[in-house]
Amino acid sequence: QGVQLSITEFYCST
Amino acid sequence: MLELRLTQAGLLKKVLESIKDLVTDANFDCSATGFSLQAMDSSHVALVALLLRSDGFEHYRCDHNISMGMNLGNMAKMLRCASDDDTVTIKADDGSDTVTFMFESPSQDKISDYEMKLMDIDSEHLGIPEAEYQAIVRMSASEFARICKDLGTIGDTVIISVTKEGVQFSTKGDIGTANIICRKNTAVDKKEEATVIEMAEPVSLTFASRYLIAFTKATPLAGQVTISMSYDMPIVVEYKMETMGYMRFYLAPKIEE
Repeated sequence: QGVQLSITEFYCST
Repeated sequence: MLELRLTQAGLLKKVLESIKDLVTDANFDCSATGFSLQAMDSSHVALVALLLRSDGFEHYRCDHNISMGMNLGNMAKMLRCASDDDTVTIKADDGSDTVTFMFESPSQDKISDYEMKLMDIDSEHLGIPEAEYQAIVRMSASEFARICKDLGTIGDTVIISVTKEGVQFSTKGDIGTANIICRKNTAVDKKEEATVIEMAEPVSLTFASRYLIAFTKATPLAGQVTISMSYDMPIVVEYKMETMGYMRFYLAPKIEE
């Protein structure tokens, strides 16, 4: 049921 | 030297119980702002951000910024040894590889010390920009927990849709489908039972139910939960702790194949 995206696709490392 | 004193050990216990199943090991960062943590779950789908503000502590001494790696399961085990109304003091010396939790009973007749080994954790810290969300829902935290639990028994994913009228939670599984609509409602007996919707655009996103269920372990921290959503962004599920800070969970959405 759909593809699970990763949180790292939205926020970058600091 | 680090020394943080909190009158309600129960709060710290609840914090640990709410994240220990989602995150195994994490760095607690201590600075003038407060005692904070940011960690992703092992599959990098969800992120936890905790802040306990320094002014919420009875005593807060943090000579310089320090990061302490802890196994959250072990920390939870130690905190379970405290009574909810004990005062807890977290202490660490500079350069030490241990942290001490001291529990004092309200009548000061029982004082316990638990020393826990710290660990080196090479964790990635993500920058989360302040964002304007298209839809923000504030609702009863226990109602949200109930909905996630109920829908989780039927389907693996939950579609959360926000319109001006309300918020809809839907799922589909092998046995059938389920839809729950919570209408905007501020005419309630208790403030925490209100459902408030602030919306610029209707938003509908799909999430894995097991993560939403995991987030609701934080329900004892707050009467209300704030759910913030925008298209193509992780959902933010926030539990605000009165005067102390917040526990925020970020969850990446699922998209059509």
